[in-house]
Amino acid sequence: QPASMNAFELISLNRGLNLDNLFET
Amino acid sequence: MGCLPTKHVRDSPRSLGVHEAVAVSAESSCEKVDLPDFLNIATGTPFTVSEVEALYDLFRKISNSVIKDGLIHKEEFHVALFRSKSKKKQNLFGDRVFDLFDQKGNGVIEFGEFIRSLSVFHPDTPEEQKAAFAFRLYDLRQTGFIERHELKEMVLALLDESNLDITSDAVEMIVDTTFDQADVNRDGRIDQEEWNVFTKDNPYVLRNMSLPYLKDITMIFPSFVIHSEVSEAD
Repeated sequence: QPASMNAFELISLNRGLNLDNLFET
Repeated sequence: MGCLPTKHVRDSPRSLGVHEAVAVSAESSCEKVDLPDFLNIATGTPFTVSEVEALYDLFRKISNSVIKDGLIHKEEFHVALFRSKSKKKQNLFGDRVFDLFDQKGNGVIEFGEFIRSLSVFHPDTPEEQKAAFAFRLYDLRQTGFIERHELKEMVLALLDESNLDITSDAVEMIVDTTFDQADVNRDGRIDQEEWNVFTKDNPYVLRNMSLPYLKDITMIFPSFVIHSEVSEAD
């Protein structure tokens, strides 16, 4: 449940940075 | 066949001293191109010179996607991150990552900055370096602290950019829970020391600071292998 997570875990798990996409150009 | 650069340096920085770094030049039948000093750029990073050369292919592609000047502008970074020119230009995390990659703060990402910043995301980079980078990332206003309103702003931005549907009460609960865990001295903000302890206790929060792609760069960019074979034949 997202509400039971801490915020940084939520950001980390949801690929908040999208940097993976750099390698799929 | 297009213009292929001739590469003169193939050694790993781990086998040569910095003082032995040789500037790399490239020539082709079509044009003369100045290449970055791959050896110097690789030094101090987890990347070999070959991997830095391979990443140069990626850098050239991104840096010439909108403005063909060999530098990554924010718009080009956004296009690469979000895979679409139509995607809105503002993105909290995209903007913060760009600002951290732009180490000189001159509005563009140069190749050396690109490599040094990406090296933080190498799976072999120590967690301490990843934690330090993440702290700067989340310290939105660069005050030296991650403040409660910044964390809430990040959570709201994440919800806006994803399909997650969480009530505002749940957002408050998430932020409160996080501060209960991380803000040890209860002053309403997370300092660097608290962050270091928090990330050691909760290493999964740094999961987005590692890019498995960086472990196998030359496999991702097969065009680089073709370049190298031509170079060695030279």
